[in-house]
Amino acid sequence: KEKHKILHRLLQNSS
Amino acid sequence: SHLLMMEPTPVCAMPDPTTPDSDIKTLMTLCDLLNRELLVVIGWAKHIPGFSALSLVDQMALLQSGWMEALILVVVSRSLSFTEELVFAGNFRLDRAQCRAAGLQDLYTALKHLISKYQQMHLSPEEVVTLKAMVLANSDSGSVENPEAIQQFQDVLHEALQDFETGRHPGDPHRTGKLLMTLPLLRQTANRAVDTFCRLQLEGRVPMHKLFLEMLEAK
Repeated sequence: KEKHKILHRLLQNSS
Repeated sequence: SHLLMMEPTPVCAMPDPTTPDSDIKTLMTLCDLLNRELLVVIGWAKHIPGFSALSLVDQMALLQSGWMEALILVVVSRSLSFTEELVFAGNFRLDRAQCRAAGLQDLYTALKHLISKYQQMHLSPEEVVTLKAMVLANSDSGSVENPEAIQQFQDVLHEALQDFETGRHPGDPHRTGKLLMTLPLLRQTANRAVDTFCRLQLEGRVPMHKLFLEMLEAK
């Protein structure tokens, strides 16, 4: 997850 | 209908006005465009029925495997009414000579092969959006938490495609199968694209955005 932090953040973002 | 409604607004290319026209500028414009297109695909995935119900780990796994196939379908759908050019955006079309000059000859050939296959089938917008959702659902990631949930996600999309084809192409009972049989070529084309962008990244001639690099690394 740490390695793919941008994707992780984008998916968590509700918009 | 839901997938058609959720289709994102097309992204425009934004060539850097301070950089003189060159093959490198073409590649820079393309990489920037694809990075923004990738952001759009990630946002769009959340609106595919069933996707957001998957675990975050599985959502990541599907996107990490299927993002390039989804991007390829975006380019393919924009290029369907063109005979020579790849339409990456309304304001960014590349013909064979431009692709060759930018070192994208293999990608051009592979994409044209796929586009001509879909042109012969007269692929409709409904089929484009359903296939685009299906490539995420069917991305064959090796590291999923809940394969049953993903199977169900695939089944719903498969059923939608079958229902659509039964209504739209009643005279061709094999149309759904024909569409699904294009998926190997789509994956092959996406792999070719991944190879191309990995090579560009290794050559270090074109700056790439962090998200695009992160997704390339996942491949």
